[in-house]
Amino acid sequence: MGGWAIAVHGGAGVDPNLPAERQEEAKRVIARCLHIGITALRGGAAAVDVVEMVVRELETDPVFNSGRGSALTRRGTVEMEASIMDGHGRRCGAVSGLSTVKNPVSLARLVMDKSPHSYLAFDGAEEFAREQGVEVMDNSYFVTEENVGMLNLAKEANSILFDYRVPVPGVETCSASAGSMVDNPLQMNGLPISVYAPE
Amino acid sequence: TVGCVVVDGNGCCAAATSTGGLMNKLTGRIGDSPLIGCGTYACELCAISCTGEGEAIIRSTLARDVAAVMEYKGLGIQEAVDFAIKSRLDKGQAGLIAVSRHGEVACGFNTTGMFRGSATEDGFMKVGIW
Repeated sequence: MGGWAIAVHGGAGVDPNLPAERQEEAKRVIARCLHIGITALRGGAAAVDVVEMVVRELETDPVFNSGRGSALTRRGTVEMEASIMDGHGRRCGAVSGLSTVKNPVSLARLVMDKSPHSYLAFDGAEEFAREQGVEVMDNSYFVTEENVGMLNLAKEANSILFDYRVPVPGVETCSASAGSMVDNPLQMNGLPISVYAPE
Repeated sequence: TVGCVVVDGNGCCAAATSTGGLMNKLTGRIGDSPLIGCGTYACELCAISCTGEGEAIIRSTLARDVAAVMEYKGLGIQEAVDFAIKSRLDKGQAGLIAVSRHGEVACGFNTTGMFRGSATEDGFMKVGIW
């Protein structure tokens, strides 16, 4: 047996121009969450409990796109989703379309442990959350000023329908149709990397 | 998107992923994170959590593919991750983290960077972006 191991991520598609202080901030959050998991594993905790504990911490910190600090829909609301899977017995739980649950991953865990299903979404998931008594927050808890700014940029670009492009500040215009993609080496899914900057 | 994969002292694996999705997405959009086998998967052999362009991850059932090539082709965890990232995403871009029941960690991504960190019982620990 090779002993315990843990890995954590905070999202891919990082904007190559991310300021150094933002990089350091992200690293600090990742390191803090790793230590939470390491301490639990040293104490003999089960894998499924550790992944839930670590993702809860990441959801609570607004630095990454989940829970508080989630990306916003075109209406400026949050629709969060999460899943959890226990390799022992391949049990799993998932939720989508949450707008008030503080820690979506814990509701996914309850779907796995306390419901006959493996996936609940939107109204049904919100109803299940109230039945289970999980902590819920007002929508404003999840919305950060920075993400409202990102959303406005996307809307100003008026290209969101096709390429979800968020104009890089200082770029005069932003092509509004998918057809006129600028051949930018930094692309993700054929889209400018700036679209995913918050990710 | 955030995620965590763990193998505990008993060799049991688990994975969890959570996200707000894409900025300015249409309401009602479901991404890869909650779809078991796409953004998240765990079995006796390994555990995987993905991030990036959800639609590509869904089409490639990325997380399950890593486990499948380990199961059926006998690849090691990093080989399986590299195979999935290189040959399953078509033009999509994504990243993933993985652990094996033998206490190994692996990651792969074809984006410019991925916020990530990993640690093992023998004292290894790393936090990185690029």
